[in-house]
Amino acid sequence: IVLFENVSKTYRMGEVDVAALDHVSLSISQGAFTALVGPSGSGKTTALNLIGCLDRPSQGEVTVAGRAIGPMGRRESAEFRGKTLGFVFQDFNLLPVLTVYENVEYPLLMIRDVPKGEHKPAVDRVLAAVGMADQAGKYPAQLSGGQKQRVAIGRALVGKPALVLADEPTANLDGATAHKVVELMKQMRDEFGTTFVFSTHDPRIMDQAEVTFHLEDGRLIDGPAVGKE
Amino acid sequence: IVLFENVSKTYRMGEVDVAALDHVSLSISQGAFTALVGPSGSGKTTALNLIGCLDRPSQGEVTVAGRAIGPMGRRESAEFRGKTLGFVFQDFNLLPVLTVYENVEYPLLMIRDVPKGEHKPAVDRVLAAVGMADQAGKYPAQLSGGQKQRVAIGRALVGKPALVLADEPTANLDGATAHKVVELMKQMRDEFGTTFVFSTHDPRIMDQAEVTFHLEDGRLIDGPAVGKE
Ligand SMILES: Nc1ncnc2c1ncn2[C@@H]1O[C@H](COP(=O)(O)OP(=O)(O)OP(=O)(O)O)[C@@H](O)[C@H]1O
Ligand SMILES: Nc1ncnc2c1ncn2[C@@H]1O[C@H](COP(=O)(O)OP(=O)(O)OP(=O)(O)O)[C@@H](O)[C@H]1O
Ligand SMILES: [Mg+2]
Ligand SMILES: [Mg+2]
Repeated sequence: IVLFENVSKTYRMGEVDVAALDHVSLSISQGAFTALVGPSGSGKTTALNLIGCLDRPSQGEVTVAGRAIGPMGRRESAEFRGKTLGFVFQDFNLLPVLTVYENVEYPLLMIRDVPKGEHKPAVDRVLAAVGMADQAGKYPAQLSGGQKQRVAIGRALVGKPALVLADEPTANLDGATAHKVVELMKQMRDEFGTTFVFSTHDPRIMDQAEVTFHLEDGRLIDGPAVGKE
Repeated sequence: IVLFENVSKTYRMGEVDVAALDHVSLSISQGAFTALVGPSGSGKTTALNLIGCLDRPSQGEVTVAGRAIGPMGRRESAEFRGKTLGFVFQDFNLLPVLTVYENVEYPLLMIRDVPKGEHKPAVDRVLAAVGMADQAGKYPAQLSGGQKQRVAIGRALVGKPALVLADEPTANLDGATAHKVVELMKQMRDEFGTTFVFSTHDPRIMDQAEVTFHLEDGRLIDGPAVGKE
């Protein structure tokens, strides 16, 4: 469902080029519970942003669910994201003027043409699953860090997208809550075939992955088929 | 260096009162390497904000470095914070219009009357210690999550304050980098007697603490002298 062919992402800093990703080639199968690991600054967020069509590679090809994302225009990629993807951002990115409920409902309104009557059951179910049902009326400013993170997770899952990208989704969660979140994701994968690709520094979450890619300084240094010619 | 006497922090939500902290009494000795642990939403950030004079209790007394923080006015608490405290925020709170170097230098400019000539050595030393020396000219928007977190840590330490409060300071860091940060903090405590109070969900960091307080639903459920009458 995801293919990187010799992908590089470079930022120009004055006279120097910073390679956030450096000739990365990988493929992710539909339904694979996939972890991206590596030191701080190694390129995990950059990779997730490319898969999520939020950014374009400087070199190489990125293909997601059969679509080449390099040539996509802004409108086209926004529509593609709405229909196919769910994204949990490293800094959550909740809308401050919407309540917890409204933040989670948002993807259903935007692109998925879900009948209004079906919103409430879907939102309530996902809020309960991340333990935020009793906080549905609060605004993001009234939430703890881990509560915001869980609302962001709920928002990414509510539309049951084919592919969920999660950037350090348990960074601000205690062990028990983190475990519940991973269980929820695995359940969705088993029930709906959802593909999960998440970056993480948490060894307990790394253990739960079926496939793991290791990044270092923008290069892929380990993963299925890496170095196994 | 920190004393909580029957401290409560309550938020009014319509007709309901939410007790973010519920009759918490504790004391922290100068130089103690102290962890605050507990589930997401249990009150850790609330407690750190009270110690950091960023907020006032609804009930009870909070005393920091001999000063009662309840009666302090805004100007007085800002001055007290600048001289005595370093704070690593859960969401980093870097100034987007300043570079990495300038963000870390900021506390030295604001309140500490450190001669300009002494700024560069202090900032450079702390940037090197958190592995961000080569990124000194970047702006926060150009940094990874863990890089921002390390800049926030550097900023909290640069003025060598008596008390450092760190809210989940390793949440976005890989194991090796997290370990370096904890080593740096312990080194500062050994060399300067700095008191560190940090909240964390990371079991590897919890292991490093000398004193641990456990919160649940705003109540202190374990810690030195709790339940040991
Ligand atoms: N302004 C507010 N209005 C209402 N409730 C609030 C407000 N700020 C915090 N709370 C609530 O107080 C409780 C404690 O919040 P706090 O941020 O201290 O938790 P925490 O232990 O830091 O959690 P985490 O590990 O998720 O960061 C939470 O249930 C939170 O929703
Ligand atoms: N706009 C930018 N300009 C310059 N450099 C950038 C920019 N965005 C990212 N980088 C650099 O690219 C590298 C990879 O960043 P990325 O955010 O992908 O790392 P990461 O693996 O997600 O790290 P973390 O675990 O700390 O979140 C970092 O060194 C970062 O400083
Ligand atoms: Mg990142
Ligand atoms: Mg918190």
